Amino acid sequence: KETFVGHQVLRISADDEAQVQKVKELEDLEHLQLDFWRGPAQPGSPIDVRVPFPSIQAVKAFLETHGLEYTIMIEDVQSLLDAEQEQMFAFQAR
Amino acid sequence: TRSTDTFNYATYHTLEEIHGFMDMLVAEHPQLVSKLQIGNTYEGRPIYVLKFSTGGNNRPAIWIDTGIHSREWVTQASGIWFAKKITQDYGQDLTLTAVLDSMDIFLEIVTNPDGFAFTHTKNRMWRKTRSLTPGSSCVGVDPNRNWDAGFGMAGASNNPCTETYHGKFANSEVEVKSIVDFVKSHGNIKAFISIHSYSQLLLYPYGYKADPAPDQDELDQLAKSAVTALASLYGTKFKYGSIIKTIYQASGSTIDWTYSQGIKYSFTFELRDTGRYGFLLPASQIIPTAQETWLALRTIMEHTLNHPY
Repeated sequence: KETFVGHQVLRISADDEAQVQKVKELEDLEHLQLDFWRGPAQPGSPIDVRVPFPSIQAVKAFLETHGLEYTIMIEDVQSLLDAEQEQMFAFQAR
Repeated sequence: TRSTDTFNYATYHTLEEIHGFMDMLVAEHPQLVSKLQIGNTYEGRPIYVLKFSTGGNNRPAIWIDTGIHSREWVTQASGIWFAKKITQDYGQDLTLTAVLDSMDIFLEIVTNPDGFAFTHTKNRMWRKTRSLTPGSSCVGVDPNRNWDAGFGMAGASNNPCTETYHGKFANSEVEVKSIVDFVKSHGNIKAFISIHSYSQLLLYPYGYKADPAPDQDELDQLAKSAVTALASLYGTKFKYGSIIKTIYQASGSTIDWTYSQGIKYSFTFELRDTGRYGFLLPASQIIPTAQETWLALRTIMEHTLNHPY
């Protein structure tokens, strides 16, 4: 079963078309294994991307280099998944 | 004893548990609910649709599906709640009773069974189908890019390793083809609502082109009424508009195809939230999400009933 320890979900703000294109460049870098929860679309629309732990530094460096603002929407995906599983198992046990 | 009254709607369930729920609901309401199998998935799982009908023959119908993107768990969980709600409200709620006295409702709760099973066993983040693509080591097609409406145009990917891969050809995915065949053979569906998450949006055609839909004004007005009804419960704010204007260009999408089949009231929902938990919405939000969405669905169903075409 795939685990997501250390994976983070970043919310990127792209203020203009050039910035949207920059994020699309990121999308094309397959080795980063990025999972866009909300893909790059029009300026002003939030872009949410799940970043595997090994890619986090590179992605944040890329965003900061290109002046793309971001916030961390989910600090650690696995911790949310663990909570979800606990809730399901608790119910099933009951 | 286990029943749909003791079933826990406030937690996420496995495919087997959902199938068990369906069978319980049918057994408890044999005059109202039946379970149809419209096909088998790529990996051979049955594809079930619940039919809610009070009689008649091939009545005008409303279609609701959830879970076409398997990781959007709040949608399948809401679909379970909708199924129970329909049986509870028929004969109680005037609007729903009027709808079911002259229309049928079809509800497909797990529209991507292979992907859903995979989210429970191997990868909670899986979105697509689980079909194999010859010549590629990557698996799956985005079932919301595989429909024969602008198929393969901008707004989908031809790379099998991406989340929006459209597939080798339109309807290549049996999970999609099964619905296409059902809609065509039924021939009397008047509203088609496909439910996704997240972002809190109510969308109507088109996604693959910027031209306004011929029924744009009516769809926009109905969407406004629906999101107003939705917000009346917990204040949850939804945006609404055409797919391409409200989020992005998306080709080969479900409701662009259903609309092209003459199903005027074609809508896509994107449920909670707007980006705190995303696809990992806590189970504590399942019931409130389903309750508020139901008010929007009820608005669309009432409009469909009152505006026959």
